[in-house]
Amino acid sequence: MQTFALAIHGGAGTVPAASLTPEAAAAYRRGLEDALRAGHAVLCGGGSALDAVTAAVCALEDDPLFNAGRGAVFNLAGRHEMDAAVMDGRDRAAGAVAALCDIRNPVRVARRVMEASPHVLLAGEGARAFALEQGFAAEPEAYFHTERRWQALQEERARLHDGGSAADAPAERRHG
Amino acid sequence: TVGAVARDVHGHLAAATSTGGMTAKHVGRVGDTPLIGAGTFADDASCAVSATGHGEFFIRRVVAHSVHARISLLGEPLARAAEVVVMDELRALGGEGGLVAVDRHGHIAMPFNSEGMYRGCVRDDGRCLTAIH
Repeated sequence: MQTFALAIHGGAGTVPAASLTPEAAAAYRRGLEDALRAGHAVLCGGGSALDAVTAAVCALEDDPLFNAGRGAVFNLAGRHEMDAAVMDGRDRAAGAVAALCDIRNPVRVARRVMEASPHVLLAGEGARAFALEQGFAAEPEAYFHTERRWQALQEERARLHDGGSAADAPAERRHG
Repeated sequence: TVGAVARDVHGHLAAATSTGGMTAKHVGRVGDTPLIGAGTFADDASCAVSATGHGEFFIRRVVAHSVHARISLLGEPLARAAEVVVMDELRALGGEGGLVAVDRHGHIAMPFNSEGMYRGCVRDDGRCLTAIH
């Protein structure tokens, strides 16, 4: 039996193998490794699985390469709408947020919903108000803006304008 | 989308998932990530799951809870349960993506039916394994 274990993902919308440069692949793997080390440090110190997954996901949210937090994609209106959730296997406690627009580390807000409210899922303005009440700071748009995601939105808008459908989008845009 | 699952030294499990969604998504669109049982689930008696992919299909297939149900009700090992849900059930609907999962024994599964999935795992020895395709 393993004493502890941690697994992470950074999304299934991967760049096709043929067009992923060695440098880009190395950067993605560094990001994954940083997240693993963040979670591993928690577990090594006897910390909880809940703290470990929170630490690992925060590390990925802080890395602009991945589609969450700082690297989140843009919606059709050119804004960010971020979703996050946590669940504790000890008692099936759960917390989640949806359509959060400008709060850093949405996974921490989801956890606060679980730990400091009687609710499971808060969305939109209500989720934002809860986050601010709980002491989370709103970040300026620039924090979440990445040129790569902005260009992807422009290309997707053009494709939709030319008659394409959301279902036909390339995998890296169709998948979270 | 990003996510993590863990089993700690006390045998407790947890899952977390976070996402920006899909590029150019409809305003107000919510995917599977914050829906407990679809993109995120954890129960100490079975497993913890975090999913990634085309969210609407993960919602309809209730992917994360399905892995738990196969372990709990059918007695399947984690690897089999996760494989069936992602490679058979999800794919049958036309859903692409994958998941990471850990069971109460510390076994890990990371199946995906898309071209790739950024993924990684680490255990007691601290050796980090990462992969993309």
